[in-house]
Amino acid sequence: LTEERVLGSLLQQLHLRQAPVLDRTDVEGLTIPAHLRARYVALLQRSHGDRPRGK
Amino acid sequence: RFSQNFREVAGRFLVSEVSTHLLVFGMEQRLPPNSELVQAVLRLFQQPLPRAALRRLERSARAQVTIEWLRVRDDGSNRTSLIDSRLVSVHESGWKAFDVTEAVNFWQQLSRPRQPLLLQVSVQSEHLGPGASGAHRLVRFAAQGTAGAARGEPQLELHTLDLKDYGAQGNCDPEAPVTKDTRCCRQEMYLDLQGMKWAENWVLEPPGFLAYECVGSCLQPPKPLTFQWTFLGPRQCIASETASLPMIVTIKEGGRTRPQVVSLPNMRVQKCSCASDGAPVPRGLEP
Repeated sequence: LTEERVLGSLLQQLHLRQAPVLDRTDVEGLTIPAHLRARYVALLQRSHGDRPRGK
Repeated sequence: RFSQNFREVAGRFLVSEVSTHLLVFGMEQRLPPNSELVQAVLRLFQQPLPRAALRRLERSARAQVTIEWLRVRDDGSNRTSLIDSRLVSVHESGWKAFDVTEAVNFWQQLSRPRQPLLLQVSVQSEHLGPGASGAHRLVRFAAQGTAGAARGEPQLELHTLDLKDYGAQGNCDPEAPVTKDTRCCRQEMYLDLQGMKWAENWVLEPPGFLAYECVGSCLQPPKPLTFQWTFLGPRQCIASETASLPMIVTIKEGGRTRPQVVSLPNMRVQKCSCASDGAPVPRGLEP
């Protein structure tokens, strides 16, 4: 697995041709809503193929 | 037929000249534990035809022999899966081989206790339609228990490799350096996303992840086996099971940014195995 493969897969998933150039100011103050974080954690647990291990 | 919403379409019966045989193989304990099925071959002995019958037939007369795996489902219904099909000359006799690896792969996926392996052999005319010859009806395979068929009864050959020698070893020993002699194993490999320029301010989670990689080599089958399966390439150490990687990324739309969850498939190696290039990927059993 290479860095290029991760980037390629990410671009494919988001239907982008190239990685967006984002400044620090773009993400400053950006908070991840609880429902998104919960979805991310659920996917993470599923990808590990195991039961939740607490925090 | 009594509804005006339907147009009645008459079907025409073309031909139904199929002779079908069901072969039953008790399979429990036939496949050694921790072994890989490389190939399963069904051998059927085609019996010679009487000379008088041969004289009446065209020299090119052939029959279509089809092998299907028959599965009896829990509700008692039957389901068949096409496994192999080939044309055989009606004039020839002797052993005919069919590749039934997929049927055994399907059978292995059944929940225990597993039913015997059921293979349905049907012999059909090469061409369907009114002009079809009936030559296929003369094709006979030796059956178990028939007189004179003791040596010609159906056989199932199972070719397996012992995974103790020919398989991967799980995770690599982190203490031992990987050399060309290292047996195929899964090695930890951390991908640091924070250190990648393109991911800056774009990938919010995770900062990096354990991707793993498959390293090392695989023991090759002995020469007689490779000669038998010429279509197979050398056994290589490959990722046989992978998992997806979820990410939280920043999406910029119309000057505004928002986080989004995405899942990248096949990013994390779960299991490494030794596999031959060219070997068919076993299909999953349908419900």
